[in-house]
Formats: sequence, structure tokens, C-alpha cells
Amino acid sequence: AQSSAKPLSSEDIDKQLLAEKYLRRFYGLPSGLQGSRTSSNFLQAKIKEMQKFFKLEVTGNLDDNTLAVMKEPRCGVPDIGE
Amino acid sequence: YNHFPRHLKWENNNVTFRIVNYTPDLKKADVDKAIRRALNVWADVTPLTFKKLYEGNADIMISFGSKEHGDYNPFDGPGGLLAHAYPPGQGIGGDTHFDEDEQWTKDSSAYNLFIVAAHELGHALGMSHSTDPGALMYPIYTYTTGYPLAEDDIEGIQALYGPNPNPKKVKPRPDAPKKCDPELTFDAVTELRGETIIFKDRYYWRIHPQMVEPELTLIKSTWPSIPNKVDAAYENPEKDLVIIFSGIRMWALNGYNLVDGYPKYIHKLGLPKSVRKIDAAVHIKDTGKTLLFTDEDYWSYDETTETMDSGYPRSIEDDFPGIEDEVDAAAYHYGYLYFFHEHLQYEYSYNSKKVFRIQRANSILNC
Repeated sequence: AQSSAKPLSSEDIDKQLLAEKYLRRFYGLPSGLQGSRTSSNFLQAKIKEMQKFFKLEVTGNLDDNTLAVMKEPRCGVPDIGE
Repeated sequence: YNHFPRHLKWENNNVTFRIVNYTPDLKKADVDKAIRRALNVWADVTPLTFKKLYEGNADIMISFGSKEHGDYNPFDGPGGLLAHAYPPGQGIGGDTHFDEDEQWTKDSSAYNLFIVAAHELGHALGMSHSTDPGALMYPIYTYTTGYPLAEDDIEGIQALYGPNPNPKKVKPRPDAPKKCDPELTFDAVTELRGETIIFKDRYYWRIHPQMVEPELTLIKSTWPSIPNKVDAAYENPEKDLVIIFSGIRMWALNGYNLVDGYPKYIHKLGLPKSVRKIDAAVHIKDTGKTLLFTDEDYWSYDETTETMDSGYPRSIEDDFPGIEDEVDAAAYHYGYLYFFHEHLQYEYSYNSKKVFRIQRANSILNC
């Protein structure tokens, strides 16, 4: 069957890595290997948590506004208290 | 505001601190001063006192380090992470670390040590991050001048320690406006390349056609040189410029970038010196005129000839029946003028010269 899937571009990979590192440090995204489905669920849930905190549009997607906030200079303390 | 879990705090109000090492970016005395000022910010609004130690272990150990600096919580080189601090507690509790790979300054030319220290010491006293973009405890760095604490910060720290028994006179920054507050009023409304920008106090909302949720941002975090209070704003799409008014000065934006050569005096538009503030401004694309509202009157500025039309000012009430009072902000869409006054917006048909609809001002924010 024809597959429309295509490999991520290196730019997308960079964005993904930036987001994972940000969410791991500030929103408790679990680190280490997980099943692909659980990790994408986790990632989307944590993106939503971060978007809610910064009063961005809560989409769960790595849109430009969300990435722009992740690149801002900031304090190293996590945003979620736990 | 947020606290750390279990509302961690110092049990003793007399807290000790020690500056373990110094950054070469600033004179030792400037670092001392910045840290002391940062501590005083919190001392002024709580019963807390801070005693400096020069040796041994203090509650709050302050140091500069780069990358891995001893707490397995590494910094990341220039930019990104600027500093971090630990909540009150034994050992590393309360300790405050600054990333030495940053450039630390006393002004706005790089990262201002006083502002970052005041934020981190908030953590060292038990404050977690706030979601209010105008609060000192907001996680993203913004250079600000004047009193650093917002009402949100003071409320949070006093929830832990109570107020200062001998309160100093402080002028906290107002909290971020609540967009669905039924009494919400606006300072200015303008378009900007298809987006709508709404100014309120130190903030502006940005409404993008493809975004469901308006975004609230500090004016100064986007335009550091524009005052914290905008009176009026309008877009001239032909020139791709947004003009922002505050007091007797005006700035021009091309996109989000400030245009060189501004600010200029509003009187350059042909307004008399007696006019000290513009309440609202709106560009009527169909006529090429920009209407400037001051008190009960308004002026008409011809964008093509760049001169003020003769025969003005005219009375708002005479020319816009139904708009009896002063105008806070104005916008123009497809033949309709939207006048914002207090918590209402009046949809006024420019052609049939009458008010068609009255809604809450913040219906523009989907409230």
C-alpha cells in the first residue's frame, strides 16, 4: 500500500528535541524510553500543560507561538510545583 | 501566584544569606547592592529580615556557576536558563545559583542581576512560578523599571509570611486584566496586518484570525521603549504603519518593529498644543482619513496630504449621533465604526450614521 508517511525534516527534529528537553526540565515529562504511543500522549499532554500555563492557545501541537515561548530566556525552576 | 508543594517556607523570619562567589561582569559592590536590593523587595512587604554572613553555612547560599556547578542541575551556556533557586529547607534549600555564562549587568544592556535575583530569591522564600505575565515570579525574563512586585507577588508572599508589621509605602504593579471581566475597559484598539491588538494597562491582547485564544503580553516585553500606557492606536494599511499614541508622543510600528525617528510629538499632525492626549484614533480606509478623538471632540487627518482637515475639531455628539460621551478606543471594519467607551462597544454605521448595536466591550475577546 502507498504510505504518505515521510521522515521528519531535521528542522522538525530540532523542534521536537527542544520541546522534549523543555518539557522534561519544566513540566516533568518523563525521560527515558517509552512506547511510541504513550510517549506521544505524554508529550501532547505536557505541551498542553505548558500552553495553559503561558495562556497560549491550548492545542497540544508544537506551533510557532509555543516554540517561541520555549526559546525565551528564563528561570531554571520548573513551572509545575510538583 | 503559586507556592511550592506543602507551602514550603522558612520557619524563622530571620533568614541568613551569604554570597559565596562573584561574577566578573560587575564590581563586587554592585553585586552586593543588587542582592541586597533584591532581598529588600521581599523584606519590605513581609516580616522577613535578612542577615549577611561572610563564612559558614547560611540559609540562602548565593553563587555564580556555569554548566554543571555542583547540584546536578546544570546550566546551559549563554541564554536559555539564566538562574535557579531551591525552595526553603535544609542543605541546598534556599540556595540560589546564577549562570555565569550569562552577561550580568546593572541596566538593560544584558540580563539585569537585580531583576533576576529578586525573582530567584522569591523561589528561595517559597514562591513558585506565576502565570501572570506582569508578575515578578513569571518564569520568562523581562527587563522592567520601577517597583518590581505585582499585586500577585505580594499576595503570594504574604500568604506565606504575613505582611510587614511596619509596611513601607510600595506601589505594586496592577495584575494582568481579566479578559472576561464584565467591567473591562480598553485603552486602545488597532489592526496590525490582519491581527487585532487591544491595549489595556501594561498589557496588550493579540487576536489572530486563526487563534481561538487571544494572547496577553506585556507591552514592554515586545516594545521596551514604548510607555506602559497606550492612549490610542490606529493602522494605516496603505503605509503599512501602526501609529501608537501615549501622552503627547507617538510611535510608529512597521509590523512589530519600531520605526526609526520616533517618538514624535502629536502636534506634528497639526493638533494644537492645548491637546495633551488622544483618547482614540481610527483610520477610515474608504476615505483615507484618520479620526482622532480628544475629550468630546474629534479631528480629521488626511493621510495623503498629511495635514489636518480644516473645520476641526468638531463635536463627537453632533457628527456621531448616539455616541454621547468620550471615546476610549475606536476601530473600523467594513463600513462600521466600533466605539469603545467604558465597558461597552457601540457598532456605528458610518454610512447610515446611526448606532446599530451595543455590546460589551470584551465581546471582541470572545467573552
